[in-house]
Amino acid sequence: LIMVNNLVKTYIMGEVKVRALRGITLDIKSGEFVAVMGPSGSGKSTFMNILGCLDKPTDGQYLLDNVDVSKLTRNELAKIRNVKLGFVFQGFNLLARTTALENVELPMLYSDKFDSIERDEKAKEALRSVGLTKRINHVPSQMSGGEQQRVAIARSLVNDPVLILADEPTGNLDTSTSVEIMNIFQKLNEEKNITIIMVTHEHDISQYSQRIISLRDGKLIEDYKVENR
Amino acid sequence: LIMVNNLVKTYIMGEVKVRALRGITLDIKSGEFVAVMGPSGSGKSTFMNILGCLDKPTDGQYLLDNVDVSKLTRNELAKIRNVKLGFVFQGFNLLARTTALENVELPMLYSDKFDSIERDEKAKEALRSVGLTKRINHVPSQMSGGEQQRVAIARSLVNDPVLILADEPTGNLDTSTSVEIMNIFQKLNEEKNITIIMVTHEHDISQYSQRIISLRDGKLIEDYKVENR
Ligand SMILES: Nc1ncnc2c1ncn2[C@@H]1O[C@H](COP(=O)(O)OP(=O)(O)OP(=O)(O)O)[C@@H](O)[C@H]1O
Ligand SMILES: Nc1ncnc2c1ncn2[C@@H]1O[C@H](COP(=O)(O)OP(=O)(O)OP(=O)(O)O)[C@@H](O)[C@H]1O
Ligand SMILES: [Mg+2]
Ligand SMILES: [Mg+2]
Repeated sequence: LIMVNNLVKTYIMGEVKVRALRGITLDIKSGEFVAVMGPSGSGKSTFMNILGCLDKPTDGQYLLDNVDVSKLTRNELAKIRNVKLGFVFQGFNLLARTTALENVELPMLYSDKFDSIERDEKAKEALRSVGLTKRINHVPSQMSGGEQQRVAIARSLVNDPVLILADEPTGNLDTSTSVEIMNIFQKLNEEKNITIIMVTHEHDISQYSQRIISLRDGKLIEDYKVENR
Repeated sequence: LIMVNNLVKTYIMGEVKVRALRGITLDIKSGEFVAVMGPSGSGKSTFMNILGCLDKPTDGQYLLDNVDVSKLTRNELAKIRNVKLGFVFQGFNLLARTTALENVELPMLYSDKFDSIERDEKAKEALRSVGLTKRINHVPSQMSGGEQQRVAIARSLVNDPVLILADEPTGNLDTSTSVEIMNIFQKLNEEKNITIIMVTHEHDISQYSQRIISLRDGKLIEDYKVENR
């Protein structure tokens, strides 16, 4: 599903260059559940943003489903994002003046796969699965940090994506809520064969994945299988 | 330092009442290092916002340094916040168009304790202690999640506060960066007798504190000492 070759991302700030990714090469097969780990500032979110077609690399190739993403137009990239991908952002990125229910319905509006009754049902079911039935009409400022994060998780899976990219999805969640979320991801991966790439800094959470890749200073330093899941 | 009696916080949304805190009673002595734990949505941030004089309870008493906070004017509350308190918000709350250095200097501008040369030195030292010397001129959008969180941590301690309230300060940090941050908090607590109240969902992080209080559905359900620190 994903083939990345010598991926480089350099941010230029005036005179200063920040080399966030310094040549990453790896493959991820359809249906894999991969955890991405590494120190703060090592390039995890930068890597996820490129995989999610939200940002372009400075150099190197990225093939998604055998299509060279760098050759696509902005509209084609937006289409891939809206139809194939689900994204949990590190900062949640919810629309501030919009309720939890409307935030979760949003991806379905873009992808045009469901009618309005189906959208309402799927959004409510996704919010129920993350334990937020009682907060569906709350806007983000009326919810706790972990509740906002769970709205972002519900939004990422509502469109039946091919690939879910989750950046620190349990950063604001207590252990038992985290376990419920990881069970949802694991079920989507095993029953619907959805590919999941998840950044985490928590060892316990990484053990739900099948494979762990570690970044340090923008380079891939480890890539190993998880034993005894 | 802190005495809380039957603290209640109820949010009113049209017809719906959300009882975020349902009567919390406890004391925290000067120089204590307390961890606050509990499920997502249990009232931890609501409790921290009231302790930090950023929000008023719906009912109950809060004495800070034997002063009844509910009797204070807005200006007096702001003065307490700027001079006595350091705050690490769950959402970082950095100023977006402002560099890391300027964000960390901000509390010192309000408290008027230091001149401009001292402010610059103290801010750089605080950013050095959290490992961000190379990012002092970056604005938040030019930093990773964990780097923004560390700017927020540096900002909370730069004013030599009496009390630091840290809401999930390691939620976006890898283990070794988290250990560095916890060593900073522990040193401030042991060497400068700064009182620290810290929300965390990670058991390993809670073990740096001397006392753990647990909330569930807005109530205090556990309050115990940490053994074998
Ligand atoms: N402005 C508000 N209006 C209505 N309800 C609110 C408001 N702010 C918070 N709440 C609700 O109050 C409850 C407690 O929120 P709080 O932010 O204190 O929880 P928390 O323990 O910090 O959770 P988390 O660990 O997820 O950050 C939540 O269920 C939340 O939905
Ligand atoms: N727009 C930008 N301009 C300049 N530097 C940037 C920009 N965005 C990110 N960086 C830098 O690139 C590096 C990698 O950032 P990235 O967000 O990928 O890290 P990360 O591994 O996700 O970290 P964290 O675990 O803290 O979230 C960081 O050091 C950051 O300061
Ligand atoms: Mg990140
Ligand atoms: Mg909170």
